[in-house]
Amino acid sequence: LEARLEQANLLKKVVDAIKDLVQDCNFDCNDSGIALQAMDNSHVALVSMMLKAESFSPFRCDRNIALGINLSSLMKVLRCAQNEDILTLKADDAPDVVNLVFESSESDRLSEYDIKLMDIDQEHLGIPETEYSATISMPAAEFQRICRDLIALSESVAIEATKEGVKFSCSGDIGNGAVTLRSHTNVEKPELNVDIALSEPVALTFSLKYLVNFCKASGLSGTVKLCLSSEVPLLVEYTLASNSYLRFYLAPKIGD
Amino acid sequence: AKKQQSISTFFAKT
Repeated sequence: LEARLEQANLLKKVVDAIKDLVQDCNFDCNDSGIALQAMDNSHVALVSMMLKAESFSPFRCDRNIALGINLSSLMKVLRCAQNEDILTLKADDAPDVVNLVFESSESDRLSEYDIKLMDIDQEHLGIPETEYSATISMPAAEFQRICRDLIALSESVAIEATKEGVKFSCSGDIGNGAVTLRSHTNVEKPELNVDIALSEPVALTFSLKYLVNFCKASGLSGTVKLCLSSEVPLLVEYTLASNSYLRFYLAPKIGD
Repeated sequence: AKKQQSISTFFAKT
């Protein structure tokens, strides 16, 4: 494997966003790119990352390899990179280590680190193609704000999408709270758009603790996409350049 | 109260 990222910052942000949810995971490398899929310890949430080969320049992977990496170790090393550094990941065919090289484009500084790899026996889950009842795209910062505000009142949020809009509501010991967003197009600032595509109304309840955790990815993309269908996990997607993505799935809370 | 579901209830092992 040899994969060169124009900005080390991208990988730093991705790992920073998921490191509290998953600790050890395999980075599956093949000629289409670098993928990661892992459940959190409680098996409530699933992280799915895809860094497409096109996100790297150049990208070369001659043989499929799984790099088992402890994310807190990876984060320690990524913190040694300047945000603007060029990052090159390298690994042999049957690697014991993954090699990270950081190059500054402005100075002649070159730093090099090896991280010991782990043997991780990870379950891989098949995620079915789903036609979601509601797909909401909104500013990532807005979603983060709503989750942070509501977790002050309750541990769960009900997300209800109707033709009127999308309503995030919660109730807790001190009282209730709700935030409603309607579809909204801002010609001057398209990054503030809220788009709600609905095939049928849907209402589901989720743990806010996980949603707040997913929102650590807000720095990766201006927009977040929420996809909901009755009684299936919520998909929270942050789209990256070159069709790469960071997706989180969260199992709902069901029944009374 | 509502019960937290597990992700593996929805996505099967491959």
